[in-house]
Parts: sequence; structure tokens; C-alpha cells
Amino acid sequence: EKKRYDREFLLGFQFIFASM
Amino acid sequence: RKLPLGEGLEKHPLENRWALWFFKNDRNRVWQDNLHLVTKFETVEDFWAIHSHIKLASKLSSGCDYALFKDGIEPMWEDSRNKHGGRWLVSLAKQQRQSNLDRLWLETLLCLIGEAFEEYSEEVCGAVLNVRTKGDKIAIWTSEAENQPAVTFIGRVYKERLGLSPKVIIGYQAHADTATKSNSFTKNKFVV
Repeated sequence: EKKRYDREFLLGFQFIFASM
Repeated sequence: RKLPLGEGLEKHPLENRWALWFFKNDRNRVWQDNLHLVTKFETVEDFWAIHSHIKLASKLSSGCDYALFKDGIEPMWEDSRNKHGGRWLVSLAKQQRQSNLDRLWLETLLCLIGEAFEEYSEEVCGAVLNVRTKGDKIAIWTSEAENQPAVTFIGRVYKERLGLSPKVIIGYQAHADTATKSNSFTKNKFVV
């Protein structure tokens, strides 16, 4: 199965990693 | 409940491994020597770790580029996966560097890594950002300029994802036409 991610899913990870 | 050790810690794999490139213009060197591979990544988490620690597009000096390409494809026309292809080109006005550039470039990256173009995502090679004094440019590169169904589907989805007004027209240009142009104008093969 292809791994496709919509923008909301991807954006959900943004601030976790911005603070690391 | 307590999570067993390791559960929930797996990173989210992307469909493709991606390579981030950086180009810094130095007129004393040949073009290819100014192009640098920054890093490669293949998970959602690693994408954000990288994106959060590099300069925003709007903070780059004029003459610099970012490029994100599938691993194994170099960000140049000559690569075998690019040479028959072309690009959906979004040209920005000077004032959009501060208002829009970072959002549009991030949206472009999310389209790529999330495989936003459904079955036509395989046609996508990468994306390029050019930061230029006269106006910045963002483009998605695809591998086959003659593949009209794929190219036009990608263009329609990309335009929608960027949130561009229906009044704004973006064009697709074959690299072969861009490479052989005799002036700064390249004809559009398709528009959406």
C-alpha cells in the first residue's frame, strides 16, 4: 500500500520537531 | 495504559526517500560545483527535524535555490528522469517573498512527501525554489512532458493546494523548451 499523507496529518508533526 | 517499550515510537515512513539540495551562486565556480546535497530523509519526523533547522526560503540570499528530489534524481535537466520532463512554474511578485513564499514552498514540500498527486505521484521528480531579486520562483518537476493526463492532474491539484485564485494561471514548460529558448520566455505546454 502506498504511503500517502494529507497536509493536516503532516502539519500535526510540525511543532513537535520545531522545539527539538 | 502504559505503552510497552518502543510502542508508538516508530517514525512514519514516507513512500519515497527524498534528498534536499542547496544551490549558492558563486560565479567563480561552474554551476554544478555550486550545488550541494544537504541531506536525505524518509520519514515524516525527519522531514520536520530538517525543515525546522534550515533557513526559511524567505531568508535565503538572492541567487540561492533549494531543491527537493526523490533519491537518485539530481535536480538538473540532464538527469535521465528529468530530461523528457518539465515543470509547473509558479512565479511570484517581489512583495510575495515576505507574505507568501515560505507558505507556498512548505505546501509544495508537503505535496511531494505526502504523495498528494495520487497515482500520478510517480511522475513527480521533485521541486525547485529559486530565490531571485527580480522575483522568486517555485516549480514542481515531472518526468514526462508528453504525459498530458498526469501533468494536468498534477497541475490542477498543485494549484488548489497552493490556494491560488482561479484567476491566476500557472503554466507547464518542457525542460527541452526551456533549455533551448533564445530569450527569457518559454512557451507553456499546458496551463491550469
